Amino acid sequence: SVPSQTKWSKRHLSWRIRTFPKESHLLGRDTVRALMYYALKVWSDVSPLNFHEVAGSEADIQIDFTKADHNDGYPFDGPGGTVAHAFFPSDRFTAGDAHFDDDEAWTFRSPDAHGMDLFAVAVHEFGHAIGLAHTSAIESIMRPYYQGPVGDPLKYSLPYEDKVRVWQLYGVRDSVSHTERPDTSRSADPPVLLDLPENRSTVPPARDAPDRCSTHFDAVAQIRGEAFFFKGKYFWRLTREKHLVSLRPAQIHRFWRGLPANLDSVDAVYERPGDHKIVFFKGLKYWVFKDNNVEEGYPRPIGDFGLPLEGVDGAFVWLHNEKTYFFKGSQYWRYDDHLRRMDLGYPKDSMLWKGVPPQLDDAMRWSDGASYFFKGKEYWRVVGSDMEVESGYPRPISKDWLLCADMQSDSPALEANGTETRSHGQRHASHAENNYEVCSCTS
Amino acid sequence: APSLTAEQINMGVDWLTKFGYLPPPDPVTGQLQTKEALTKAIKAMQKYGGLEETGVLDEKTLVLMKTPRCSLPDVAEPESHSGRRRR
Repeated sequence: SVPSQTKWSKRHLSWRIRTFPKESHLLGRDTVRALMYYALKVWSDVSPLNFHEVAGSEADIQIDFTKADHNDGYPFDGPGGTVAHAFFPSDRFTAGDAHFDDDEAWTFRSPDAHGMDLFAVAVHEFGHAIGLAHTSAIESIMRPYYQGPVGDPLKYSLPYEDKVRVWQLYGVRDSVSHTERPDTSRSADPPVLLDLPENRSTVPPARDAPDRCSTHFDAVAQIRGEAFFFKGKYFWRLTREKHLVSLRPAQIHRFWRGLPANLDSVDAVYERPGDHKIVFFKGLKYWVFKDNNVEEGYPRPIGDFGLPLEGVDGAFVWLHNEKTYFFKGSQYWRYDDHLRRMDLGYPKDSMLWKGVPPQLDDAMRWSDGASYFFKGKEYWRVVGSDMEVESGYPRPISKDWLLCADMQSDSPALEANGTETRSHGQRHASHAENNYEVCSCTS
Repeated sequence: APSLTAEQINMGVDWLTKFGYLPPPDPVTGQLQTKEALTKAIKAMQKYGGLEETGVLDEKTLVLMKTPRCSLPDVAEPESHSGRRRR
């Protein structure tokens, strides 16, 4: 292979997708963002580099989907042929930028024959963006020719050949990066967590799965812009557009990796501002997740936050001041996650949140800028920087968030023959049999 | 093997030039590639692509040239070319 084309002197690199594929019916924007996020993560996992998404035009790595001659000396040539390119760190004006041919049929999790696997090509191009040139090594992701999909982005492991070449450029990644934390205050939300479960149809819902229409919830959180409702060992997920991903709950342990197997529920969950890591609370312990994998060294005691050793009912980050609020009983605390320090003068009486009941199940902020408080089967909404519940609340959680009609309860208890039974024992055909199915589209 | 059409040879030379195996034709004299330079370039591309180094644009070589790929060249500017420029 040719010698590497210099390298970045800094370790924190920002990225942004400036233009998305025009034919986005194949891949939604959230999926494109998530695939770019995970393709960059392939390289940051094995090197001291860190990538964070930003919204502005000052990103180090600008990503474009474009076609034909786009004035950079590497014109595309329609479907097939050249499919993408990226610029080495040494390129004066376009260092790190990556261009993908918008005439290609970009795919994700499609059989080999159809289209071009975006994740595989993106990993290759970001190899150039950090300074790796082509190589003839058969195993390498930096071979110039498209080799087809490389499998599940969450399980992809870089070929050793490529790890060695990136270590030669930047050294290995030690557990703690010695450089100061990047200023990610301007960063846009990181992409949604890719949910790449094994084929769900082979996993029948467990008998003890709760009924979302007739239960209260242990924890509720906005994570990467999506809403998660936790109950027992299960959770429901709603996309950024508030679409329920599935009527059936997913199992916490199958998605949130690293929690103890005997954990039967969680108390509170929130996404930490700044590094967007996700914090789970149960009893006197908490876990920190990077994406959906727990970090080393957890669980730790909640005393780290300066919280009383009684546990936590709820936690959320108030958009108005980016402070983290913890609720327990009829009290609340205010914590600064940027300084990692409890603010003085707390706890205070939760009555200050006028109209919000004590003993909450949880709270969360939502993409409409409001804050939501959950208790039992109801929720309350507080707008913007108010501390008073909006009129017309409480409202039913099941109806407004979880696609339940009034008083409907489709108990998940499945009989052997696959039909579902209502909570009061009445047998009814599964939705699919009478041509009625509730579907939700996710990114 | 059937002889190559002029179009295939042109496609091959364009491809080899585009991905760094042949120096771009001299803009002033428009000098064409010599046969040995072409053979050498084809062998380098075949080696890089894991093919038998026949030095001719055989079937497998033409197929590989049609495979979707990254736009960036495989080879930095050929040593001889940049050497000449330096002199």
